[in-house]
Amino acid sequence: SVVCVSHDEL
Amino acid sequence: MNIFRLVGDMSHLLAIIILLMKMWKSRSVAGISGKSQILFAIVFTTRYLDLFTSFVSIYNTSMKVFFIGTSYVTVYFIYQHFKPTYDSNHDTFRVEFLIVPVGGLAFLVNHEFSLLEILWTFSIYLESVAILPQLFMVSKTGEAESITSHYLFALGSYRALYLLNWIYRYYFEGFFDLIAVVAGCVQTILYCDFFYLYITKVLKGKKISLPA
Repeated sequence: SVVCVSHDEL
Repeated sequence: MNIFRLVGDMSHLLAIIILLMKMWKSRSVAGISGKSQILFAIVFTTRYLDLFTSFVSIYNTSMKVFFIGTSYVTVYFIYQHFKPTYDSNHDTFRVEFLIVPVGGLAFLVNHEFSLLEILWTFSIYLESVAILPQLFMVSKTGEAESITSHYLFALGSYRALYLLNWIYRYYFEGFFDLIAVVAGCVQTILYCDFFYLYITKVLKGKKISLPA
């Protein structure tokens, strides 16, 4: 499955 | 953390350091768009509000704090410390034409209709176009110092490297963030013309000067 969002980037 | 993201972050970090060094060593902010730098300060402030709500890693937190802090130092340099050298006559891009549509779009197209999420989306959209006042200034004056070109190249490379990071994450982690990807593509495309000039001129020892 595709993980859509997690704001772990900069 | 893959290599594209790490090198992208380092490129972003390098861009900020190049800009600060240029201003500090030359005691001048000539050729730098204060408007773009204000937009970057808004971008970092609205994106990193999650510093208060979630923790990812020491690396993530310290980079966020550094980006927010240096963006305000940069704005302070331009509008206070080195104000006499600021070329406001050539920094005439109308930023409301960016902020208003981007704000509206963030309100309409987001992952989740909540305050933090809308502000995050706003920052992603705004970052993609925040360099326009700077590029407008370069095209208006028809030239850019080599050091300003290095800054722009490092800053543009960062999002291009993030595109590779997103391709990598899609295949190996099943991660996909449509908003970030579309905005990242727009952001990178805006730099293409500059990348061309940088490779054909600056790397051969010439500075960028456009025909009048």
